[in-house]
Amino acid sequence: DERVIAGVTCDKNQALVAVLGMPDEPGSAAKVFTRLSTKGISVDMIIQSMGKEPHTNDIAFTVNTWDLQNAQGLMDRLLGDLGARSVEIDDKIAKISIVGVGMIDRPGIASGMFEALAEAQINIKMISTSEIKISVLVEKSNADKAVQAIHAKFFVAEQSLVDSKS
Amino acid sequence: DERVIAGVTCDKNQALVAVLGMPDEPGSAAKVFTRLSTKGISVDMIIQSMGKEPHTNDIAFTVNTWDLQNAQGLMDRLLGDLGARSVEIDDKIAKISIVGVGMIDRPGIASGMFEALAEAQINIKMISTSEIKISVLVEKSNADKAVQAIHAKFFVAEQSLVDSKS
Ligand SMILES: C[C@@H](O)[C@H](N)C(=O)O
Ligand SMILES: C[C@@H](O)[C@H](N)C(=O)O
Repeated sequence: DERVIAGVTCDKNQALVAVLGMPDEPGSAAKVFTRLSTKGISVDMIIQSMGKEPHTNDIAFTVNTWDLQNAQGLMDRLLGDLGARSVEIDDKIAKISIVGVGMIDRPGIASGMFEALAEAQINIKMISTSEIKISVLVEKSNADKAVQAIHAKFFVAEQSLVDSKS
Repeated sequence: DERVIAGVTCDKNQALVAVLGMPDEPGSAAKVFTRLSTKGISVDMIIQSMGKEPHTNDIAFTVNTWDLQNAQGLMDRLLGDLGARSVEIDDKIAKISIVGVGMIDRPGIASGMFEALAEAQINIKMISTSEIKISVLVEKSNADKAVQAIHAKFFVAEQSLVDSKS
């Protein structure tokens, strides 16, 4: 498994914005991201899971920390037009990612990352994946510990392999 | 914008499993994916957004349709050990993705995809992104219409450019 991971990355410049309780119907997501795009606000992660209550859903996204106030203000002003309930933000997050080709098909990779975080007593706030990348949001104060724990899980084993061969 | 998208893909072989109401504490995610990994079940998307109630959260993931019954059974048996509330599945989904390098930094790309779906009256069930890919889950019956709508939004403009030059 170790050889599948190319590396562990950490981005502490992200802040989270979540628009809660919007109508779960065609057009809601478009309104949110058209508003951000016309103001030139770049978005990094976009995460929408299953709606908890019928007919409503939440959309969370991350922006650069310097865009947070602007993005929050835009979403606050959009609430009425969107018919959403509220906007929440979290500026104490860091995005930790593992990158590697063909990773997601190997079931042990995701569990390895999550086990490393569990063993280090680090809570996972959000998760998003693609074929070559698994990203989690954690408390920013846990970022460095998270990187070390994941690195130790995937690379130290390989290192000791190297050591024992030399 | 058009040139940033390399293509639109559609995967109708995915099914959704969601584990609802699990304790939002270190270790929960590891239990879910360790269980799947020991049974060799490959997972494609993993999506966890913000928890709706305090101290609990949901994790949704997609598996190949032929693994759905197996994955559901595993999660049902895990509910007690995990302290989670319930397992939900959805086998009428399709994953629609747009792929392109450096996409997510261009705010207009995500909004373009969501606008195309809104104009085609297609509801977005879930969203997950990475730097080079934006994926949404839609009703499987909407999959082909979704691909056409997105393709028309990003490529037809380019096509008519080509036509007017010839
Ligand atoms: C919640 C939001 O994604 C909505 N379902 C839409 O299609 O825009
Ligand atoms: C919900 C789940 O992700 C939990 N927060 C964990 O760290 O495992």
